[in-house]
Formats: sequence, structure tokens, C-alpha cells
Amino acid sequence: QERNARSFNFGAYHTLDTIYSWMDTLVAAHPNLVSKVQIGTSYENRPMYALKFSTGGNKRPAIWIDAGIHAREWVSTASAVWMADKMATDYGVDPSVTSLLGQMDVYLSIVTNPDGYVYTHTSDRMWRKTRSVNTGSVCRGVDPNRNWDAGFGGPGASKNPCSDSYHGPHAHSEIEVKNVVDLVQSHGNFKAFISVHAYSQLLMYPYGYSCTSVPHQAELDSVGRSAVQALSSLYGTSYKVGSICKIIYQASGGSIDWSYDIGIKYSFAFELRDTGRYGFLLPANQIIPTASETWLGLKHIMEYVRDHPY
Amino acid sequence: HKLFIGDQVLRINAESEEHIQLLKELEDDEGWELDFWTHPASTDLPVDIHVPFASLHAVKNFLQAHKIPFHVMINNLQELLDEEQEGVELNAM
Repeated sequence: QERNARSFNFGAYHTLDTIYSWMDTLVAAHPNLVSKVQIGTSYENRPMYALKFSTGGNKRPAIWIDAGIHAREWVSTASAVWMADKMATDYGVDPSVTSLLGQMDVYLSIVTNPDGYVYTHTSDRMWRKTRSVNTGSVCRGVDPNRNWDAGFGGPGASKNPCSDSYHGPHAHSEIEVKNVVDLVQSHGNFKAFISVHAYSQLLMYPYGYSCTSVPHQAELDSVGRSAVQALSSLYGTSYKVGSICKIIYQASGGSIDWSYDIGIKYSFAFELRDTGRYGFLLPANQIIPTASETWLGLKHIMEYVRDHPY
Repeated sequence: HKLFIGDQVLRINAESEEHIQLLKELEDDEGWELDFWTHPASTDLPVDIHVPFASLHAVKNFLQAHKIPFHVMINNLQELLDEEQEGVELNAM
């Protein structure tokens, strides 16, 4: 057991229990800033948590960040752990973070697919989907990033339950997705929605379900490019910026398409390192460099959102 | 535990729209149990495929027959997983 936030090894991959336990130590270390909000339970009945960073107020304008919705993308979750700690420790020290949290709340879901994450530790390191049972099929799981109500069931998603990009029986069929949808909708004041994936080194904005440009394409592209400039300033990591459809492939039912379509203008998705030979098996010694550079990009987006209310 | 002994990850650099179409056909073929880590979409981005050991020969033949350039990105997936698992266990201790 990691006994306190200080002794936690951020440069290592951890089990779900260790991460959940570490969340408690973070909350205990920053009781006036960080709280742990249970947003529901997973298919296999594990609790799902978001860390809420707030300096007070009721339903302030907020930023949603999720990591680890694809189970095998471990560096996404590991980076989110590091960034949660960074945000908490930088509050009151870094004027930018202090100002941000003085005006807005940040919700950070570190393990958005807990069942899948546990499954990658116990049974199949390459597992991507949820673990729900598909009636009439021997194959389990739905791709939780094809399950959102945004062009659901369209191009770039599979109707085959055995596929890694199976969209599920209906939009929001996955409880893990529904929990986030319910939180965002009941809150009603989210101004940014950011999903953190791995790998490929991309910063994307909507749409994925369509290759047409969104109305705010120019602004999102410009924000994305500046964010990537900030990210690259640390190690020179090269990122591509663009709409999901244009820089990877058409993919329907994605989270940031849903968030954009319900009116959350600043919707982005990161694909973290690497482009090299490791894929989802990024060596642990690259976690902190990955998280550090991502934080710079993420912070740039959050600052922009803070400074451009709508 | 599912084992991935001898599985490889191939990085494919498609050079034409024809290559992309062929890779899409490969993606639709469930028989080889390929796991596309990145999907064929354009010649700008590489396509990474986790190929089970049993399908390696057939997939490489397919790529070579159609003159689609590729290289082995991960030579033995299980070796990397074992290293990662060791790291996780060491850290837990």
C-alpha cells in the first residue's frame, strides 16, 4: 500500500486498488481543494470516481477530464494520476492554476473503465473495452468510445460484439458511459470536455462521426495548435492537430463528439505517446515525461477556457 | 492469463489508396484475429497491428504479396508484457 501522497511512485503503473487508495491520500492532503465524487458503479459493480478540484461555489463553470476509458491505454491513467497531484500541489503556488481553480471547477476521472483496467492487470493486458456481457454472443465488452450518442452506430464502429470497436446495443448502453453522461448533464455547466487516450501523439477535436468541419473549427484548431506548442516545448515531442475524422479515421459514437453536440464547445481528445515501438506498453520510465508534457498542453487548454467564457 | 507468446506488432506504412483498401479488407477479416492498434485511414499515418503468432506467416505473406511496406515494431509481445508485469510487482513490493 502507498501510505501517503508523498511516497507514491508516480513513475510506475499501479493496480486499481492502489490508485483508488492513493486518491484518498490526495484528498486527505488537500481537503479544502480536492474531493472524491462517486459518479456511479461499473458493470461489475466497482465504484467510479471523479476527483473534484474546487475552491467553492455551486456548480461553477467546470472542466471535465477523463482518462483510461480504453483499458489498455495505461499511460493515460498513469498520467492522470500525476496530473491530479500536480494540480493539487500547484494550487497556491502556480498563479495560473490558482487563478483557474479560483474561477472554475475541474473534474478528473482517472480510471473511466475500471472493469477493463482490472482485466488488463489480471487476464488480458491488451483488453480495450468494457466487460459487459453481450446477449447472444460469446464475446464480451463494448468499445466505450463508440457508445456515445453522437452518430451512434455510424461509420467507424462495428456491430460485431467480438470487434474491439463494437458500438454496443444502443447509445449509452454502457453504465460507465452513462455515469459520465448523467454527471455532465445534471451538472449543466461544463465548458470543456477533454478525453485522454494513448497512443499516437495527436490532439483532436470533433467530429469523428462526420468529416465535415464543426462550426468552431478555426478556434478549436488554433487552441489545439497552441496547446501542442506548449506540450512540445518540454521535450520536442511532435503532435498532430486536427479533427478526429481528418487526422485518424472516421469513428462514430465518440465522447467528444457527444460533448460538443450538447454544447460544450471546448471538446478535445489527446492521444499520448508513443509513435515508436512500444504501443500500449510504454515503459514506466516514460510516464512522468509523458504526464509532464501533457500537463503543459492541458493547462494551456484550461487557461484558454477560463479566459474565454461563453 | 491470456498469453501473447510470439505475437508481434507490425507497423505498416501504406503508400497508396490501394494499400489502404487492402488493409481495410484485412481489418474486416475476423479469421486472423488481428488487433488493429491504429486503423488504416490515410497514407499519412502508420497502421499498427497486433498479430497473433498463429497468423504471422499469413499476414506477412499478404503484405509482401501486395508490396505493402512494413516492419516489426514489437518482436515478442509477451516479453514486453513480462517486463511490465515484473515492474508492477517490484513496485508493489
